[in-house]
Amino acid sequence: MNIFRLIGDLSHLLAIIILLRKIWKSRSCAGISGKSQLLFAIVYTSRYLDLLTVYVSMYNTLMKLVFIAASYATCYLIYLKFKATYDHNHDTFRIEFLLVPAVILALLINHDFMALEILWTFSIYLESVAILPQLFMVSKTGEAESITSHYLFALGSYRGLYILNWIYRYAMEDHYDLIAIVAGVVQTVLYCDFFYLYITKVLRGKKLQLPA
Amino acid sequence: HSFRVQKDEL
Repeated sequence: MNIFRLIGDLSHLLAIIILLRKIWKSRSCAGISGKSQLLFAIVYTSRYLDLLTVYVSMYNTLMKLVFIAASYATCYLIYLKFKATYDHNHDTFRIEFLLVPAVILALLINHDFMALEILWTFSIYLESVAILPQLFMVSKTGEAESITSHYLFALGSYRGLYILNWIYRYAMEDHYDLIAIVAGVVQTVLYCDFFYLYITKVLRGKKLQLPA
Repeated sequence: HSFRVQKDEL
């Protein structure tokens, strides 16, 4: 564990808490893409199946359980409890365009052709693009609430911090994993446009509004 | 195997 990874994980945790809290407090999931949240639930489920086979640490187990539980809770709030507030007219990204390539790529490019390993690889590929329905929704409506922007910033920062962690681990432990690194870079790049808007608008007290 | 080490990450 190094500082980049710890802050990355905490940023990830913060993002999840921000989103759950926002939905719960406002009793509404307006502006939130249920499809992205569904993809995240698939990501955590397929990646953390190793909870059943290997024990890494208490920290590792706890965080995995929290991520899985929170992603299911978020989906429950969006698709069941606050279903009436779900903005499905604007959540029109076709997730099969992300799911199918992630499956195919995981079958073709992986470290080991074994079920758990392929599921892990699939989750890494899917995670890198899982935010696209949410970003698509923001671009479609042309705006996002500040709290949604904070959520996106925390979630985007997490993988960016992991890149620093991977550089650190390569230097210190001579360890690197190309699949995770390439997917992590893609994931972070997808947020760049949003990061720019967040820093130039939201942090200056303005609403995140895209130019018409 | 590099992936063995990777699995300690989230």
